[in-house]
Amino acid sequence: LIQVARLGKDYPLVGGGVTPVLRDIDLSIAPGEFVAIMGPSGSGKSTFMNILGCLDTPSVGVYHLAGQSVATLDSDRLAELRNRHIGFVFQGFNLLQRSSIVDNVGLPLLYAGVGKAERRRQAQSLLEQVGLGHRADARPNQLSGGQQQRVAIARALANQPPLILADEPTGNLDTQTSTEIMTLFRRLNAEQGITLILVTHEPDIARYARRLVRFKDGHIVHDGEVRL
Amino acid sequence: LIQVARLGKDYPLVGGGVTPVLRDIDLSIAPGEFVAIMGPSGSGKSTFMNILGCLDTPSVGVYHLAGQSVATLDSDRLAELRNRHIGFVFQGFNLLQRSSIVDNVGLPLLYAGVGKAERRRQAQSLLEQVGLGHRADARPNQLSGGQQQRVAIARALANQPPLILADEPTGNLDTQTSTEIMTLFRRLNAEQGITLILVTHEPDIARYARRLVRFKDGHIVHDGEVRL
Ligand SMILES: Nc1ncnc2c1ncn2[C@@H]1O[C@H](COP(=O)(O)OP(=O)(O)OP(=O)(O)O)[C@@H](O)[C@H]1O
Ligand SMILES: Nc1ncnc2c1ncn2[C@@H]1O[C@H](COP(=O)(O)OP(=O)(O)OP(=O)(O)O)[C@@H](O)[C@H]1O
Ligand SMILES: [Mg+2]
Ligand SMILES: [Mg+2]
Repeated sequence: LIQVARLGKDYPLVGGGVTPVLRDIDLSIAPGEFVAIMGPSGSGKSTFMNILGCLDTPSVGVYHLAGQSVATLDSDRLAELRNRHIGFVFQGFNLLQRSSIVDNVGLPLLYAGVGKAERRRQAQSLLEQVGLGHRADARPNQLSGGQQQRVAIARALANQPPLILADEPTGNLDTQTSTEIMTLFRRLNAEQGITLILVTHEPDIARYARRLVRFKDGHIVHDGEVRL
Repeated sequence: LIQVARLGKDYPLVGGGVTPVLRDIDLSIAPGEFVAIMGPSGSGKSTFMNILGCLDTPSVGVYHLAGQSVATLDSDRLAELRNRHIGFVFQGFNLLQRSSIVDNVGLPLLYAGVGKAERRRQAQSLLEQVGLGHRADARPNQLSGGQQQRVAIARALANQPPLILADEPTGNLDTQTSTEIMTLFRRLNAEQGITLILVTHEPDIARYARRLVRFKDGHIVHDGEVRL
């Protein structure tokens, strides 16, 4: 499903020049895998996830998604991939502040052309799966940090995408709620074959995965067993 | 230092009416204490921290800070308390997006009337304490999630406030960086007697504290030993 070869990413530096943030990344992920990504703060995990999610482009190297080189796709095709085939849980949630959470969760369904009543029904059901059905009409800023994180998770599940990229999805959640979310993810992976790539810094969360990729200074330094 | 009695907080509900978010909170914290606050997502921890930090007011009950009833203070005195005597690490960081991180960290010093060169010097030193001295001129959106969290921590330490309120300060940090931050907090508490109140959902982080307060549905259900 995902083929990354010799991938690198530079960012411009404030004083001029560039800083390499990802270097020489080789990675291959098959459909249905459940992969945990770990690594120190600033090691490049979110940058890598943004490239996988077609939200950013590499400076060098190739990224093939479902057999297609992402660099060759036009912007319509990229938008379609992002909105309908990839579910993204952002480290910063990225919710629309002026919309209700049921509208936020329904946004990928809107992009998929789903009608209004059906969007509301599906979004309500997703909110119930993360324990927030009773707050459907609330705005994000009327919710706690962990509640907003759960809205971001529910939105990523809309459209039942074949690939879910989750960047620290339990960072603001207590142990009980984290377990509920990880149990949900594990079920989606086991029952529907959804490919799941999850960034976390908590070993207890990483243990739900079947493969661990470790980043350090923009490189992959481990790729294999989840032995924590 | 902190005396809370019969404190409650309601929020207006979207459909009309109110929802109680905090109820009948009694709590007393002496100077120099190191308290961890835990509880499920949505149980009222951040709401309580905002009231302690003089950013919000209770609906009922009293809050005395350093012997003064906060409800009786005028807005100038409240602003002075917030900017000079309390350091707040927000769950959502709350950094100014259009300022460099060294200016962000220097903001409390500006409120304290510290001159420009001295502000820069102190802010640079604080950034170095959290491992970000080399990124002083970066904007927050040029940093990783964990780096932004560390800028928020550094800013809370400016002015060496006698009280630090930290709302999930390690939520986006890997184990190594979390340990560095908690070691820094423990040293400030042990050597300078700074009172530290820290919300976390991770038992490993709570264990640095000497007292644990547990929230559930807006109530305090445990207040005592950190036995996790
Ligand atoms: N402005 C608001 N209007 C309505 N309800 C609110 C508002 N702000 C917070 N709430 C509600 O108050 C409750 C407590 O929120 P709070 O942010 O204090 O929880 P928390 O314990 O910090 O949770 P978390 O661990 O998820 O950060 C939640 O149910 C939240 O939805
Ligand atoms: N727009 C940008 N300009 C310059 N540098 C950037 C930019 N965005 C990210 N970086 C840098 O790239 C590096 C990797 O960032 P990234 O967000 O991928 O880290 P991360 O592994 O997700 O960290 P965390 O665990 O703290 O979330 C960091 O040093 C960061 O400061
Ligand atoms: Mg990140
Ligand atoms: Mg909170």
